[in-house]
Amino acid sequence: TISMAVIDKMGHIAVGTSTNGGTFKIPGRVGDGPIPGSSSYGDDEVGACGASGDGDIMMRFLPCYQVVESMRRGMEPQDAARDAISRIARKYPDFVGAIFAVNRKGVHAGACHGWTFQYSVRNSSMHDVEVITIYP
Amino acid sequence: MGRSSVRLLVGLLLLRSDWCLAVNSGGPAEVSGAFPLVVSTWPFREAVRAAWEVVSASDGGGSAVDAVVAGCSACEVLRCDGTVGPGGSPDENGETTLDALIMNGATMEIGAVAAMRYVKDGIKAAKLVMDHSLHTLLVGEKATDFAISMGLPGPINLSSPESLEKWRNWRQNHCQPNFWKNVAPAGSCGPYRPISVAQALDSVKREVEGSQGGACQEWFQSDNLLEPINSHFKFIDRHNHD
Repeated sequence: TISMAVIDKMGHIAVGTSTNGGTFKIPGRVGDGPIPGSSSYGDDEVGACGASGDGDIMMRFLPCYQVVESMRRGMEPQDAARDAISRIARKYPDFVGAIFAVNRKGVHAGACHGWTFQYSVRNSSMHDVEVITIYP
Repeated sequence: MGRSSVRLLVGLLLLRSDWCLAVNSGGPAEVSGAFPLVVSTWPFREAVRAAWEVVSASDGGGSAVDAVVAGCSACEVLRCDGTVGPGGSPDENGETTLDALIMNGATMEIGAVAAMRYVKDGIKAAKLVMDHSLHTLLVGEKATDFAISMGLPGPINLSSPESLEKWRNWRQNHCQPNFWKNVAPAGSCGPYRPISVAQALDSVKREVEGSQGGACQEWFQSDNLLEPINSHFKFIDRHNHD
């Protein structure tokens, strides 16, 4: 799955997700990719979020909606990402998933559970894409 | 601007610089330079570069929405990790279907497609839903019909030699692992029928004992009895995830 967030020069935010889902899924199964607030969510007033992992579990918690709403209430991206992941892990200790969060100022962070996660970033102060590794 | 105003401005700039450094040193969080900004799950560099090209263009830059479409489309073409676009993640019938979503954070508009068959452009189909309907999510072959009617190419077979090979190997491995629970047969391909937890335990025990002698005793004495039968076969990793 790719989940992507972009803030353009006007400060407008868009997010998107594209995936072919889990391998050997039961035909008809839909993951969290197309569920608003699960694999991605964004609001110009607050920031954005992208996620990857076990969509069958993640879609039960709408973690990206949670991240954006936590940031709206004043949480920093890193705390918001960790909080969203911990809410899932508390109920599903074996769950595998990850999240990145970015606020409207451009501060970004990631959190993960059950695997090592990487996310990619490019902004105007970078010469090329930078990859950030997050450990569970 | 008076001298005191200049001092104030310089002071504020220095203060901001210190704040950035403080946040940078605090952990994985980073402070960006000026906008635009592109962030993506996984080390999908080409996807981020594609989005960056759109949003950073010297003629004022494209919109965030257009950049997301460009970035996700790049991953669909490149089949990033086999988890994006056509030719990956076959289902139990060996078929690849696509899920995609796009959201405009300025207007809170969303378009999405789910379990879409026969169209390879997932994110473009999602944007068509957002731009040309009042709905949020279309699914299955009706999503396919919509996408094709709006001009996307199709219908086309989304399988690849690699995805079909992976599927054939899985069939030869008795359709293991899989996503079923509390069904019989537990250790082979379907068709499956629902059974109670007690029946499922008995069924698995017979199957395991038949193939391994008494080797399943330890498993049956563990906390696995608390789990729905088959769920311990679930597998999520870098190349199999949403």
